[in-house]
Amino acid sequence: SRKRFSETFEGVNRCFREVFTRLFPGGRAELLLTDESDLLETGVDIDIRIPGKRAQNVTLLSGGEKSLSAIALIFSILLYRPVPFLLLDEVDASLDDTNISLFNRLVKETVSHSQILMITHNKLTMEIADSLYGVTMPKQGISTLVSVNLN
Amino acid sequence: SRKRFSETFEGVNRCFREVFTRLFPGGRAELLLTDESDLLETGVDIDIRIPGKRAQNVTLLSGGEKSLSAIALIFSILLYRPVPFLLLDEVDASLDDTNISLFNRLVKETVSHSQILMITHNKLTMEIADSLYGVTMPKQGISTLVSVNLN
Amino acid sequence: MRLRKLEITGFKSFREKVVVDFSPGISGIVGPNGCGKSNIADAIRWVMGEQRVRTLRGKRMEDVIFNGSEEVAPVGMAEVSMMLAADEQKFQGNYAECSEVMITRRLFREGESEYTINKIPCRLLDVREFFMGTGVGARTYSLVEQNSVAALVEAKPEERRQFIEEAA
Amino acid sequence: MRLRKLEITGFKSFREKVVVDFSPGISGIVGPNGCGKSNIADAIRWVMGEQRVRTLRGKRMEDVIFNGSEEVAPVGMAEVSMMLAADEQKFQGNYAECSEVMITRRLFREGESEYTINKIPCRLLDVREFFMGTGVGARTYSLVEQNSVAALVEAKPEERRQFIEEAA
Ligand SMILES: Nc1ncnc2c1ncn2[C@@H]1O[C@H](COP(=O)(O)OP(=O)(O)OP(=O)(O)O)[C@@H](O)[C@H]1O
Ligand SMILES: Nc1ncnc2c1ncn2[C@@H]1O[C@H](COP(=O)(O)OP(=O)(O)OP(=O)(O)O)[C@@H](O)[C@H]1O
Ligand SMILES: [Mg+2]
Ligand SMILES: [Mg+2]
Repeated sequence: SRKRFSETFEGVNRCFREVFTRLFPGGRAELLLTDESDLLETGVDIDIRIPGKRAQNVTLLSGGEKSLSAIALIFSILLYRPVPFLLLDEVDASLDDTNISLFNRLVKETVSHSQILMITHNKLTMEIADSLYGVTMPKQGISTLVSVNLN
Repeated sequence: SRKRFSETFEGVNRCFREVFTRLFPGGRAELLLTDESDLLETGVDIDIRIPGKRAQNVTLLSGGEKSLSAIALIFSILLYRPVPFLLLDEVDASLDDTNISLFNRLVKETVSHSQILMITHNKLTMEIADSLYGVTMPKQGISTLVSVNLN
Repeated sequence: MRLRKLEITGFKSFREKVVVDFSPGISGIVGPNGCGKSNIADAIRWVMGEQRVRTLRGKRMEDVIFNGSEEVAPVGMAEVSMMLAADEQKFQGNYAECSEVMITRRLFREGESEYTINKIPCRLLDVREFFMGTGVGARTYSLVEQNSVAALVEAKPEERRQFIEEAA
Repeated sequence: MRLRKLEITGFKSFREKVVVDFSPGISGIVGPNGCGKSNIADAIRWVMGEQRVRTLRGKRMEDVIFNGSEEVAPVGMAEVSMMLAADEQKFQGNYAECSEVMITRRLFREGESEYTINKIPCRLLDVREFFMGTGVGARTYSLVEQNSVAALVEAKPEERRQFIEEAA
């Protein structure tokens, strides 16, 4: 229904403006309706201003900036409508160490609402895990679980 | 022309079988024509067997396995038809440390034919560079070059 | 509600039964390329009723059954069980009184998927309705696939709308 | 032939002239997210005659001109120069006697791109023919974009054929 979409949109947008600044201190972002007069059919556009830079076509952003902005959008929807558990498969792949720390801090703030499962190759991300599950193939082609020690 | 494509295909395939085993010791890979009777229109399929595993749909491979297989294909074309310089933008992003070392070794074997420019966030990859170029933004939004020290 | 345990047998690279005991909080899943981490993510989607074979990286649903390694033969069945525990958030409908619920999906070669909730056979629809009630079903933003993040920012406006509508 | 130097002025995030002096062998380009590394890759493609705005991540070709930061105004022109040196592989055609060749591309807002080879104005076609002769032109496998690798393995057979045909 129009009313329901409008409420959801406003709620997610409020969260997005806020979560974005946690990952991009000094930056700004916003969701925009492509057609405000047609709430049933309108698309949703995204406006992003990286700290210190000017807002431009989202396509011009760097690989890491796109990833981190997408993470901001996902986590703002989770803030608006929490889920019991969350599964993230290598979302930190393009991020440099500074951005991984900001992402990890956001994950720690979110875990009070949700159980979070993260697949990662990054040692900084591994450090914030409460438990670690190692997957290996001692017999080639067959997966098994091992306990993991972070050294 | 048919003859030229056929020669190129055979040449690249020979290199691909060989380069693939340098990145996947104990594995096998092959390029296949989808329609051998129509050399002008045939597509090219790819068959990949990861060491210790069975050949399956290429779609089932892991993110890192797909990246490394694609790197094998690119480098086998480069072996067949070398180019003066080569530009790789974060091709190592999904690779674990073991695979990054195999990839780096392949890069060192290739540099005798080509000058190689690599954009990377990975410290192991940085270590094989003969020269490092640091890009930074001391004035926000404006890029500049700095010398880099690997510590 | 929280995810307590996952049991994976014959699903993709998990030929032998593997039990993942999840604790509360943040769980990190780690290991080398190709060892099976994303296959665990696929197992979670699959037991929750995922029918799109492409999302599971396959060509046919049968692709999720362990199809052998260089030394070992394929198996004939894949099975994944997910154990969920109620916490401050209780289960809904028929399961309101349950402190734990177990969802199982099983697939034999040449067969159709079979579903059980607390060991009682049921339909895919029942599994999906159960997850809808818990708040994880159809919330694709809660199960983020490998390499999918950056595309979200460059998505078409209609796709972004759909993504946000799931939070309604 | 080898890549000797790249001069970038007013192109994307390079407002001020930046000179990259390349040495033989392996060059690593490093830095934090968004600092301009892929923009250097775009500058290389652009000066070689790239016309597909999407490959340069823009919507219009004008998007490659520095369009300002929070504190600084946009500029009116983008210019990239690439210096190439002959080694055992000599240049071809008109440039067979040259030990060095400089390719420059310049774009003013509201204007069309202008090209020069060794400071002599020429057409896009001349730039493309020059790079064809050296073996780097139209060899897309030699300029690998960020996030593009894995897709190569899952490409359609027709696309993979085209990719290989470039090596002919
Ligand atoms: N039905 C199956 N039977 C046996 N092996 C399978 C089956 N389906 C997939 N695999 C194998 O599982 C492996 C992929 O595992 P997965 O995607 O979980 O890796 P990963 O740990 O996520 O790695 P990465 O870090 O590279 O993403 C592939 O080698 C694939 O061949
Ligand atoms: N015309 C332009 N004017 C000013 N800035 C621009 C212009 N075009 C692109 N940019 C900026 O350049 C930055 C992208 O740089 P680039 O893609 O080179 O980053 P990167 O170093 O490759 O980062 P990553 O490691 O995340 O891939 C973006 O912040 C973008 O806004
Ligand atoms: Mg994976
Ligand atoms: Mg980049």
